[in-house]
Amino acid sequence: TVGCVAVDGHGILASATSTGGLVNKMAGRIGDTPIIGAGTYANSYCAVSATGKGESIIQATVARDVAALMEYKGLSLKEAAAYVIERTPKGNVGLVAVSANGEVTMPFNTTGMFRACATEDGYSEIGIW
Amino acid sequence: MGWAIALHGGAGDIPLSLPAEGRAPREAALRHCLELGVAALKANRPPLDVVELVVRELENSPCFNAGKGSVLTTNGTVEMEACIMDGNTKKCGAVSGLSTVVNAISLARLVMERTPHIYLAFDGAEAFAREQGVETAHSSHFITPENVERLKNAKEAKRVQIDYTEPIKGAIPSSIGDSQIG
Repeated sequence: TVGCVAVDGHGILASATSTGGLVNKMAGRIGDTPIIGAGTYANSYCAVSATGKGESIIQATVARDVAALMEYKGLSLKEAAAYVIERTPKGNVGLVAVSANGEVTMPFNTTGMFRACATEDGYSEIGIW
Repeated sequence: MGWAIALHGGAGDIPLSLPAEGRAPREAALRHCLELGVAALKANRPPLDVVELVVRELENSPCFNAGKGSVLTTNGTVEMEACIMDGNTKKCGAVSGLSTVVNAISLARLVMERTPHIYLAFDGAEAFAREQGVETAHSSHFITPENVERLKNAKEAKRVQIDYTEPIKGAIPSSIGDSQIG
């Protein structure tokens, strides 16, 4: 799975995810990324792209839950994303997300996640574990 | 408030012992895609364009499990999926079950922008791709020797794998535990 989220200087957000799915999956299996709100979501609060085991991501509505926690509970992006990752079965999910005010977070509960980010203030990061 | 971008190339049981020849090209691809996205944001491209641009580049890299290098079904075929969403309008588009479309993410965007629907799959999605004239390729274009080997290992272990799960050489299926995640 691959994905990207971005926000511009006006707070406009977008999210995109693409995947081949699981190795040795059954033909006809639908994974996480095409289900809006499961592996991919964006609104005026944040943009989220998830990766991992699609079935778990669908069951947990990972991407939409991050946005909902921000919208309904007033959590920050980092708090909301960490909350969702903590409550999804360990070893199953990772996500990248940005908020309308330019925050970035990239939590995961798998061993690793290939990831990268950058912000306008000059911060950038590339990581695996 | 300022621009920001984040991207991923998949998660999973990535071993800490991942050799340099497995690690370096993926880090280079991540860096390249990040630079591409940053340049686009600095050029004031809309975020929707930026995420599509970056994901297309990730799809084109055989280092990751989408597009070229897509993982294989139990039948040895590819069935690719993609989804895109505009936070400003909440418009979205998705595709599943693609076997010939080079950049599934761009087809997902066309579903969003040129149909009254949000999700097309399998034969319908392939027909829409041809109608829209997007780039297609024989399904062999997406299949790499590495993924053929991964499917072989997964079948031997009788399991499905999320991204980058290390093969268990000679494992007895009943000893694997949760076979869904390896």
